Amino acid sequence: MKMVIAVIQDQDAHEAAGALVAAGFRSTRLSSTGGFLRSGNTTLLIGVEDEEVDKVCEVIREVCQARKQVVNPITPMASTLDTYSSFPVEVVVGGAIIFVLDVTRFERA
Amino acid sequence: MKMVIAVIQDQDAHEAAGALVAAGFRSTRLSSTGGFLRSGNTTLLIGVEDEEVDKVCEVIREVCQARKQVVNPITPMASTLDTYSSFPVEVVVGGAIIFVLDVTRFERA
Amino acid sequence: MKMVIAVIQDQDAHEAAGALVAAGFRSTRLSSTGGFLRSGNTTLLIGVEDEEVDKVCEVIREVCQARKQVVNPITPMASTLDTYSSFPVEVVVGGAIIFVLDVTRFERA
Ligand SMILES: Nc1ncnc2c1ncn2[C@@H]1O[C@@H]2COP(=O)(O)O[C@H]3[C@@H](O)[C@H](n4cnc5c(N)ncnc54)O[C@@H]3COP(=O)(O)O[C@H]2[C@H]1O
Ligand SMILES: Nc1ncnc2c1ncn2[C@@H]1O[C@@H]2COP(=O)(O)O[C@H]3[C@@H](O)[C@H](n4cnc5c(N)ncnc54)O[C@@H]3COP(=O)(O)O[C@H]2[C@H]1O
Ligand SMILES: Nc1ncnc2c1ncn2[C@@H]1O[C@@H]2COP(=O)(O)O[C@H]3[C@@H](O)[C@H](n4cnc5c(N)ncnc54)O[C@@H]3COP(=O)(O)O[C@H]2[C@H]1O
Repeated sequence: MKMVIAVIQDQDAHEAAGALVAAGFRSTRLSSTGGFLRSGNTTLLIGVEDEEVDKVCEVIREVCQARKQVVNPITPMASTLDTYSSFPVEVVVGGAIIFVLDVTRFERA
Repeated sequence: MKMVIAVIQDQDAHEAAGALVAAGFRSTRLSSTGGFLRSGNTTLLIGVEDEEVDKVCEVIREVCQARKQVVNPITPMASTLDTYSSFPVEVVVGGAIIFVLDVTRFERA
Repeated sequence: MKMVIAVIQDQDAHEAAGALVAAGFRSTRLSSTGGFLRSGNTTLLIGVEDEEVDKVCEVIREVCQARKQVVNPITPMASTLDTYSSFPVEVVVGGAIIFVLDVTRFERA
């Protein structure tokens, strides 16, 4: 069994949950925050059988779109972390960041 | 060391935290949402020594009860994911879903 | 690749996010609750290359401070979990609890 941890954008979370159910996958959703933009995003935990990992990644890729955002990112160099750089920067936030981890034991209690 | 990730129902979270402390286990609790029912639940992260995994699962099983819920689940077939099926469905939500993952390194900084 | 899961105190979360960005690390932040004190803390998910694990742990150790807290911890012996012990106890809450897990597959969709 594998645990798929996917960080997706909030705008795709509703559709992603529906697409996973339609494809027969079970999932749990966590509210999260991006380390760089510090804006809200969504982290999905999806436990699947080993041979289903490709299919789950495909379902997520189809739903989650990359988007451009114009932002004032955190400027670590700034003396206090509360001041933002005055130069807006355009970043492309990916559709989904997907990590797959091994599950050594699974139980429905 | 192992990381036990347990998805439990909100109604059991308070008692589960107390039972884990009483059994000598440390844990961290995350608010989460079910992929199917889209209602709130709780995800526990519990780092334990390898030989303690059985005991932790037992503590969780004893506290977390399966419950029946009558719901209007998400109907992925619906053209827009916002319309729910008009036929209420009874589902049994399990007491706990438990995943155990290997921890390759642990540190208290 | 490795997934670093670090539980840190809320007071350090802002600075930790900045320090990770400055060191070139990407991260995702989850709001969490301690199993014992039941007060808010922060769980970071940081996906890094294998050879960067030492560096990430160092960045976290430098920012996250251990602190003493006087608390009325949950007394599991109490008949109802809602009554707190009347004897305040001083606990030292660590700077960070760090778990490192193997990632078998990583994908940017
Ligand atoms: N130091 C930096 N310099 C310049 N640009 C930077 C940067 N760090 C991030 N970005 C850009 O900003 C977007 C949002 O990052 P954020 O950290 O808020 O939100 C991230 C974060 O929550 C998560 N994430 C990405 N890589 C991660 C990793 N290795 N570990 C944990 N979470 C990660 O996925 C979200 C989307 O990431 P994605 O890469 O698609 O999109 C990133 C990337 O395009
Ligand atoms: N496609 C479907 N068709 C018919 N019935 C369905 C279904 N998906 C889920 N259910 C039913 O609804 C209950 C609640 O699911 P939900 O996804 O909201 O809440 C889930 C979810 O948050 C988590 N979970 C379960 N399996 C998971 C997995 N493989 N990966 C990640 N999270 C999982 O545990 C919670 C409880 O799951 P549990 O299996 O005990 O109980 C499930 C199951 O009985
Ligand atoms: N049964 C007990 N008896 C006496 N004192 C106890 C105790 N359980 C915890 N403490 C003390 O209280 C502090 C806060 O614990 P809490 O569970 O709220 O907050 C914890 C918890 O959220 C997380 N954590 C620690 N160990 C963990 C583990 N093995 N698995 C998952 N999360 C863990 O890290 C936070 C900080 O932990 P840290 O060890 O630095 O600091 C702990 C520890 O000093």
